[in-house]
Amino acid sequence: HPFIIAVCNHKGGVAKTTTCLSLGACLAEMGFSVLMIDLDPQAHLTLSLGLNPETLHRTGSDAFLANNSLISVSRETDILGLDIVPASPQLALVDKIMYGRDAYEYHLKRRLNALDANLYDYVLIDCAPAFGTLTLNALTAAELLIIPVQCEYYAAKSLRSILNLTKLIRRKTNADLNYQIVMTMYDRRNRICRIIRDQMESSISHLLFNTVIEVDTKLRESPAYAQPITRYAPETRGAQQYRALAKELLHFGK
Amino acid sequence: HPFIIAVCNHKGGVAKTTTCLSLGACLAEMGFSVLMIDLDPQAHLTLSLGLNPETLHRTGSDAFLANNSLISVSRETDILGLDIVPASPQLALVDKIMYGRDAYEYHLKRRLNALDANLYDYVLIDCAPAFGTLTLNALTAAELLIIPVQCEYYAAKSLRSILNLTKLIRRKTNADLNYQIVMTMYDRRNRICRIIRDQMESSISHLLFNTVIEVDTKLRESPAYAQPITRYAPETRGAQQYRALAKELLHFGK
Ligand SMILES: Nc1ncnc2c1ncn2[C@@H]1O[C@H](COP(=O)(O)OP(=O)(O)OP(=O)(O)O)[C@@H](O)[C@H]1O
Ligand SMILES: Nc1ncnc2c1ncn2[C@@H]1O[C@H](COP(=O)(O)OP(=O)(O)OP(=O)(O)O)[C@@H](O)[C@H]1O
Ligand SMILES: [Mg+2]
Ligand SMILES: [Mg+2]
Repeated sequence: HPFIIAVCNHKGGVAKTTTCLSLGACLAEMGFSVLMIDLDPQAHLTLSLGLNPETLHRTGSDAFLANNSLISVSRETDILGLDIVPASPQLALVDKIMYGRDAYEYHLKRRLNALDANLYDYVLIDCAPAFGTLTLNALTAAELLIIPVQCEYYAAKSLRSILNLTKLIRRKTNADLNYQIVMTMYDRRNRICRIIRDQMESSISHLLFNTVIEVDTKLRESPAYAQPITRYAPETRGAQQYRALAKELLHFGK
Repeated sequence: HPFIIAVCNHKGGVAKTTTCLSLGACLAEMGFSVLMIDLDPQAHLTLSLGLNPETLHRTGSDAFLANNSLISVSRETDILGLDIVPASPQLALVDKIMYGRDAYEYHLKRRLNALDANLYDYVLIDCAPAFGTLTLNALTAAELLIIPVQCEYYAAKSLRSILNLTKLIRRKTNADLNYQIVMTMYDRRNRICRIIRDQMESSISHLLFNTVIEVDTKLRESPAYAQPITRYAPETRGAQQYRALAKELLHFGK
């Protein structure tokens, strides 16, 4: 069975999509077979691979609203071993329609259980910056929650509420949910960044990945060229750090 | 009657909260009387003024869930002429409870109409990175929507969906909604930033404020010191640019 990872934080702009895409590309580069699922109606993960969410017919919302299997809405990307279930703006409807339905949180988990067990080694789910129905589905299905946190004042404050949500999910729909925090967009020249990193390392070091992802303008450029960092700028600091993070992932699950 | 402005974009981390706080502080510095409303359950606007959302008893959710007036849940800040209706985590409940109720989009507008007409010159509303019930309330109540857009690939792509939402709101609940885009966190050394800025200026210059807000680490530091930029670092580029943006606002409405 694939190891299921959700990348989630309701704080906006902390590199959820960048982390999901970069990890997916690094794991595929290592020879694993990876399925990425874009659960954000803004479809940034879908866009960053050069796909146009407005013109796609087979997307994630079909797996939620119609009875389509995940495999029927997934597609290959240009990267060998990296498939995607793309998003479309219709996903925003899912949030509204499913809320309140019986056991709505388990919909994605059921779809993932129906996948052929040997098809994928890893599933990576990118979430929107919100706690809606789609995010609850991702957290219910996941074995590991990766929480990207930027070393900035607001993001460090929001950590508390995502950790509270995780405890709630563990109590209600997914007792096995494990979680780990990755510091992203770290700028060693910035005083606040250094202060917040020190604070996190001294108070919650057991929840942190060893790898810290630093600021790298190549990471900011790569979505405009429809390529993950391992293709767009494979030798840069960002690519190396995401490879190191992917290696740390191997200790979980499998 | 106060001029009502919503600051909104479902793309995360584009400086909605920073823009709301900085504009509020600049308008107060010019002698206007300003009310800021924090409609994000993450309460970052509230936090950035040194308030603790977990311990507050009178917050915005009381104006939605109970029958409290806005004035009864607002409070002064350390800045003369700048008041705030703080947020708390309970606001997340409002989203769920109000959805589907009759004319739920007009709730905030009704509360604002009940305010004494001479109390405030400006009302600034900070929104969460989502299109939920609270954001619909802000867009229904506002006369001007300020859309902060970062000059990055994803943010430029998301522009289309926020403009579509604005057209929908104009048709359904607020025919007078005007909107204008401000480029934020602009980094002149970054190639993608320059490309995206040029693209926006050549295609939609009529929708853009003249002022562009550039990257300034003092803006990133100021929330950690519970002060808006006009107090924390009043002479920096960030403070000057937000003052220029506040001056542009004077051409609207009043
Ligand atoms: N390490 C990095 N160095 C430089 N830029 C980065 C880095 N990581 C991400 N970025 C850039 O920061 C911006 C925000 O990242 P991204 O969109 O991945 O965040 P997100 O959490 O997915 O946002 P949202 O909350 O809107 O979903 C993007 O322009 C991205 O390219
Ligand atoms: N001009 C700027 N220069 C440098 N840093 C900035 C600038 N504007 C905002 N920031 C920083 O960028 C981060 C994101 O800004 P902010 O939280 O205001 O965005 P937001 O759109 O409100 O995010 P969310 O979607 O989570 O509500 C914050 O750490 C903020 O301090
Ligand atoms: Mg994203
Ligand atoms: Mg904000």
